Amino acid sequence: FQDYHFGLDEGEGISELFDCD
Amino acid sequence: PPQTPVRTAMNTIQQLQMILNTADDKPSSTLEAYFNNCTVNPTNGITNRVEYLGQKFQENFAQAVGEGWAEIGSQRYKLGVRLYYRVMESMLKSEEERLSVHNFSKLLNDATFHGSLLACAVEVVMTTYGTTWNITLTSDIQTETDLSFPWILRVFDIKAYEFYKVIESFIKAEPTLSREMIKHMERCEHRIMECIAWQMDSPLFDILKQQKEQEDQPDQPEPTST
Repeated sequence: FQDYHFGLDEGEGISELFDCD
Repeated sequence: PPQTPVRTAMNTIQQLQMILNTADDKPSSTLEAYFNNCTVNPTNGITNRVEYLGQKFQENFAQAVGEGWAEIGSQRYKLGVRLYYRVMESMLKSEEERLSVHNFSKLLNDATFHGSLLACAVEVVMTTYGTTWNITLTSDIQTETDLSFPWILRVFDIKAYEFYKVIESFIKAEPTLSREMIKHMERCEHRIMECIAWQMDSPLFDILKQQKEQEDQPDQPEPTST
């Protein structure tokens, strides 16, 4: 993953992005 | 021996085949357990969608490269479905660990989540095998057809904004993706951010409008209970 820029905040995952939290 | 572009491509294909040759065409017992834990069981929705999108994919693939290649389209889609189930399972395991919840009913009944996840899996397979085809129209005329991103979005009728949401979690959930594939997915992200998400029919404009309306409203008192 060394060159990939991660956009999710730490502790955030797919559930939050689909409003499931 | 030195890594040539052909050798790199062959290695990537072999690696994907190794992972997916033994994978399931249907949800594993672990995935079934997640589905059974849901308030509304998503199994029928998921399997029907895989079937329906498979027909759309195979029709569009054959239309693009010729009826004689329909079987190749079918094989590509089959691998995509295996990767979809594999990544879904991995995502749910890490979400279960992170959130300490076992019921993912809302996520697993969300059609946009599944469409985007399946599109992402198929895009990885298609990119691994190469997405540019030379089609012979007549004996002396050839044309090139391009099945690379964002082709899959049109086939599955997926909004780029929704596809964008799954990319990062997909990369995290599938540690065997090659460096080249991660770079490809990152390029897809950039194209969405810089261009595709801003096209006329994008849901992004409604989301920005809703956000603005929420910010403009005076502060609401906190509800007494949550």
